[in-house]
Amino acid sequence: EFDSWAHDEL
Amino acid sequence: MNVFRLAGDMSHLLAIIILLLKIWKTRSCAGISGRSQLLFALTYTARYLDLVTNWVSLYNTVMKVFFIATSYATIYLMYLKFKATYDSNHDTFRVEFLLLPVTILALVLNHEFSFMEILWTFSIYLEAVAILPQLFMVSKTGEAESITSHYLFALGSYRLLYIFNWIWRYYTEEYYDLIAIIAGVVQTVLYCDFFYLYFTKVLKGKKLQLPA
Repeated sequence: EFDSWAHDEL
Repeated sequence: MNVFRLAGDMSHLLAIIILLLKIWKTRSCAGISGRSQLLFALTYTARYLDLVTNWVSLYNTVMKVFFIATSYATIYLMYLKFKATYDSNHDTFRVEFLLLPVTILALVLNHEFSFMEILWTFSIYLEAVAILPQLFMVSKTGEAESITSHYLFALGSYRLLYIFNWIWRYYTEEYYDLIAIIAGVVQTVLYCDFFYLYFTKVLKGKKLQLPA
C-alpha cells in the first residue's frame, strides 16, 4: 500500500 | 535531507527572491510571464495543501508557506500593483494546452487514486511545464534582462539539483519516486537551451539574445 504521506520533498 | 536537495531548495528560494526584487526595485514586470507565475502559484497550491494534514518538519512547513506566499505576492505585483508594466502582448502562450494534458495525465498516471495524491501528481506534472510561457515570451521578445536570466538560471538549477538529490537518495536510502524523477528530468531538459545561452552569453556580460 503506497504511503501517500511519503512526499517529504518540497 | 542531503546537500543536493538543500542546494536545490536554496536555488529555488534565490530564484523567487531575485524575481521579487526585480519587480519591486524596477517597479516593473517587463519581460516576466504572468502566465508562468500563475501556473507556479497553482503548482504550489495543489502540492502544499498537505500543509494542513501532515507534518514533515519545521523546514518543510516554513518553505511551503514561503513558496505559496511569494507566488501569490508575485501575482499581486504583476497583475495588480504593477499591472501597467505587464507585457500581455508577448505573454500569449496557450496555458490550456498545458493544463488539460497535465490534468489527464495526473488522473491516469499516479501512485494512488486519492484526492491529495492526484493533486500532488498534477502539481508535479504542471511544474515540469510551467516555465514554458516564460521561455516562449523570452523567445518572442527575442531578449531578456540579465536579472531575468539570473532568475531563470536559479529556477532551472533547482530541479537539476533535485535530480542529483534523487540519485543520492536512490543509492543511500533506496528511495525513488519515478513520477517526480521523470517530470524533474523533463523540467530540466526544457531549460537546456536557456542554460547554453546563459553560459555562452550572459556570463560573458552580453545580453541574452534569442534568435527570434
